[in-house]
Amino acid sequence: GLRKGIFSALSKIKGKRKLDEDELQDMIRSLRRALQEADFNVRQTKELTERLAMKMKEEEIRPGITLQTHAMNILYTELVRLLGPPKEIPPRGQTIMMVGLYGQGKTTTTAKLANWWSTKMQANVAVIEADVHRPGAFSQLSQLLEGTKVSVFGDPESKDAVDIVRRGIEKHSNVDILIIDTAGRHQLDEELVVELKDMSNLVNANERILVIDAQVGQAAGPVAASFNDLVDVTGVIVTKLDGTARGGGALSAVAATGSPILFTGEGENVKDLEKFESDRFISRLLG
Amino acid sequence: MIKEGKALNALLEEIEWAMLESDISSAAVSDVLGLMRGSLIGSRLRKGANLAKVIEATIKRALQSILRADYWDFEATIEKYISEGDKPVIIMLVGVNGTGKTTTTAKIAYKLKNKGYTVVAAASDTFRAGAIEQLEAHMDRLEIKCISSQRGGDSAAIARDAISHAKAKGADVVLVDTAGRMQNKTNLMNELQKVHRVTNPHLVLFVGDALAGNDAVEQAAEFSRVLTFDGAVLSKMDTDAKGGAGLSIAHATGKPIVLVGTGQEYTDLHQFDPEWLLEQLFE
Ligand SMILES: Nc1nc2c(ncn2[C@@H]2O[C@H](COP(=O)(O)OP(=O)(O)OP(=O)(O)O)[C@@H](O)[C@H]2O)c(=O)[nH]1
Ligand SMILES: Nc1nc2c(ncn2[C@@H]2O[C@H](COP(=O)(O)OP(=O)(O)OP(=O)(O)O)[C@@H](O)[C@H]2O)c(=O)[nH]1
Ligand SMILES: [Mg+2]
Ligand SMILES: [Mg+2]
Repeated sequence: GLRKGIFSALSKIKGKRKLDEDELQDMIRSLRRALQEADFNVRQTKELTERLAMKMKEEEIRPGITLQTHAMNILYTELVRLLGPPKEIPPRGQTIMMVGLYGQGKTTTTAKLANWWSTKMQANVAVIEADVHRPGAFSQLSQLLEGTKVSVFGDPESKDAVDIVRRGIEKHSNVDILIIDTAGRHQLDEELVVELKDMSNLVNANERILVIDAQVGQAAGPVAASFNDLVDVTGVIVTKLDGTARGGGALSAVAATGSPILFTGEGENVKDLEKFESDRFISRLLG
Repeated sequence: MIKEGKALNALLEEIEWAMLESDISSAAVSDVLGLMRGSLIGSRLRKGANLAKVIEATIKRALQSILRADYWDFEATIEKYISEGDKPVIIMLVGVNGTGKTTTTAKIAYKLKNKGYTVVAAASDTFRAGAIEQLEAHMDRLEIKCISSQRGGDSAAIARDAISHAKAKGADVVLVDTAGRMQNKTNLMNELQKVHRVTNPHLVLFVGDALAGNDAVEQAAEFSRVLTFDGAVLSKMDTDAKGGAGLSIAHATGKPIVLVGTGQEYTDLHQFDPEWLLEQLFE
């Protein structure tokens, strides 16, 4: 795991209280390699390790702490800093739009969020299935929310996503929380980009959430940046953390959108949603 | 004369980061660098030779050998089975959640139907919400028979029924679409092994997301270990993905990428061309 990689990197400086330049560079190199395996953005890795090296040189090490522990603490602090302060979404007066690439978990996460607020906060929640491209999307969202108090609006016969959203908003104007699930898309698909812009202008959602799969690699940063350009992302949700993916790409998404991770997806069922905790996320990343 | 030393190390390090940036796994990159170091050190540069070109050629050769290992042509392989009377050809699609298995099943169905083959689909994802509806909708559009049951049904039984139906009708191909699953979930991998035992497929295709980073290695290695697969489909290559995941998968399993998905339409599926991927990576 990354922690093993980091400790082996730091073991090169074990028992030392001061490093010479060559040793420092050697440690930095192995650290970069270890971060890379967790899908950190290559450029972000470079910056992070350079900052670590700088701090190692200028910070006073407290007595009784090895250089190894000191380096680990600096890394941990840097990662927490990168993740930014947490953000809580109040369970009233919300219109939320879910966006992201193909197959990331948007529909599943829409259901999870709706169920979360409906059950935990007794909020009156409605969801709109605005994906007119993927066959079975409306069935998928409806089935996921079976047995809950969440209203599901959609129109499997329609090919007009903007119109579905308009009708859905009209019908559910009095809910506490309205969540709109959109089709997977990429900035290279012009038709879908236009569709998203039109939906976005109509809805004027106060939360625009980017859903990103923990397995996404170096594409995470550029993809998040492009969605940020399109809708000005306000929050990130990382899915499929119950698999083996480390989620290093999620940090790139945070950096590219300037917004915090709100929740994590931990499984396929509607209950498998957790509030984001940076401690847990970082220790899993370093695991 | 290329010598061991600081200059070569610095150069190889820059190349390492470039390869990692294209999403090639750390394991594959370090193997390629090892090969490069071995073939470069002690070799003499011809007078006027461009070191950059020599390096690029060396890397390309190393990557080519990874991608060409055990390479096979999808359509030719299907044709061969059918011409030998070995039908219905049973193809099973596997992979983690959301990588494009169901959409790839539809694309393969379209491709083979256009070649004049009769295809039967098995909706063996009996677990996920809307999964049966999704495949049925695709097969309705393509006018291809789809065997399905109620949600929660037995996935192996559906596959077996589809094969019996295909045999009874003299159909050429059966496509078994399975549910996405994380490879670290033992009970789900056991279920997949059961479907594999019951269907005894001619071909197992691992569908991997081109967007995946190092986890592509974990997924492919475990699916290969538990099931073995014959080839991989690299989906979503029309996105920002550099395609390094294709190298990671081939390197980790010794199995080739045989098909590439380049969009959401039925026509967006092509025989994988290693040269095309290398051109993408190098441009
Ligand atoms: N294991 C696991 N699977 C998940 C998680 N979130 C979503 N999935 C699965 O990932 C697959 C894709 O999820 P969807 O919700 O359909 O993804 P999507 O982004 O709506 O996909 P498109 O609408 O096609 O772009 C499904 O099999 C889900 O069950 C998660 O946190 N863990
Ligand atoms: N752009 C693009 N999208 C693709 C491609 N292949 C699949 N998709 C999309 O990815 C999303 C997920 O595809 P599915 O076929 O449902 O994936 P799956 O592997 O069957 O998902 P699960 O059964 O839930 O594990 C859908 O929105 C597809 O249209 C591709 O090659 N390019
Ligand atoms: Mg969806
Ligand atoms: Mg599927």
